[in-house]
Amino acid sequence: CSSDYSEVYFNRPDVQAALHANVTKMGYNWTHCSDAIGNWNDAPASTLPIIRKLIAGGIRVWVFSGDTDGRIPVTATRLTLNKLGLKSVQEWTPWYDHLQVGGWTITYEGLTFVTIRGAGHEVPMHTPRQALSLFRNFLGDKKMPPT
Amino acid sequence: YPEQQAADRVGRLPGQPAVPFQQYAGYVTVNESHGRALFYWFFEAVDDAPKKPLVLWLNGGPGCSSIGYGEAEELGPFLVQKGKPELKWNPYSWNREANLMFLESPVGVGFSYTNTSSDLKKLGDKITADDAYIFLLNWFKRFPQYRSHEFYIAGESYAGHYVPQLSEKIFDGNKQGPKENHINFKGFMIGNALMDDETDQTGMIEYAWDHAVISDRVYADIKAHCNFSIENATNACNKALDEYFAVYRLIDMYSLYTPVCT
Repeated sequence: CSSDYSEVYFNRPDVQAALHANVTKMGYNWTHCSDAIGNWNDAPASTLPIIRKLIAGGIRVWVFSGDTDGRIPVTATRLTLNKLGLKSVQEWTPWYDHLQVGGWTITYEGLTFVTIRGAGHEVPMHTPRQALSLFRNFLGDKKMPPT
Repeated sequence: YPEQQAADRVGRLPGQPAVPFQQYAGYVTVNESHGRALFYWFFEAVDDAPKKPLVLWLNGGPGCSSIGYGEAEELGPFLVQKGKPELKWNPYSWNREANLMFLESPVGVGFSYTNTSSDLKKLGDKITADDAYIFLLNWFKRFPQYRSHEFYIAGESYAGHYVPQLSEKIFDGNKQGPKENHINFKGFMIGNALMDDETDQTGMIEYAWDHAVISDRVYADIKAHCNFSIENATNACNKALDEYFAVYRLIDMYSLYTPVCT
């Protein structure tokens, strides 16, 4: 229920003043997801062409998936990455966190995919230590811990 | 440093624990004539900030707040607490590894605003990426000491659109734009990310059946009536999907095994 508590916190005038926020005194409350936005007018059916272009341009790309999310689940991401059609350079293998399997990972040419075992849609909330490990290895361009 | 940088410095938030790093928050104008401004909250790294990369975190929706989810619930240094008007330090905050920025994007999300109300009816992926890119260019003018830092973008969910699209703007801008707009962009990371409508929807149904969430009949109905490679669904497909979504009124679709908030 975290969202309930942050909606209270971020609508406090003293918090908004400390953050230099809401200087125009908006006519609506701060909410997690906007009620103010009307139509969403454009969204391509796929962002894979952009991802292909950026990989080809040498941009580091990592994709991760908490494996208990039912909204954009690991199954969907695996199908998507298969559609991307990259050649794998290191096969599906477990990675470790505190002597436990943290999830699985596969490396493709130009893209690394990491699953996080037991995490839902908001990976850093469900498995914060494993998420920080993921982030550290992404920044360092290192493989997830193999042991 | 620019005066505006000092003006954005956040002293201490109500209920905030003492921390050994600086934080900044405020608005960056992205369109003068319409009065569009995006709100950001930036945390320097816990230690050695000048040597660490800069990372922008985006949430999805579209229309959900990077501050509400990313900062306050997931990876930011200050998490909200149940029933207490206080923030708690997140020992796994990502600003242990990087200088970390949260951006409420596009306008209409969180504290980000426009003085032209019709803007809110014209939002979409393109304007979101355009405004976020202008935000970054203007933010680097306000914080020039970060311009040479390695820059990364990360995010989840609909950020599977936002992150690659903003990345492409930076990538193209670096190639074609003026030298003073160059951003030292190195990479991006997206999680549980919407990337491809066809495979995202197919995978969502397969996962629900495989995790014993939907019945064989609902699964068979969807397989028989839905073709996710085309944009417009048939009535029969919508009917089958209604039954599918009804299940997720009972359990948390975003985390199958955690209790729902009652």
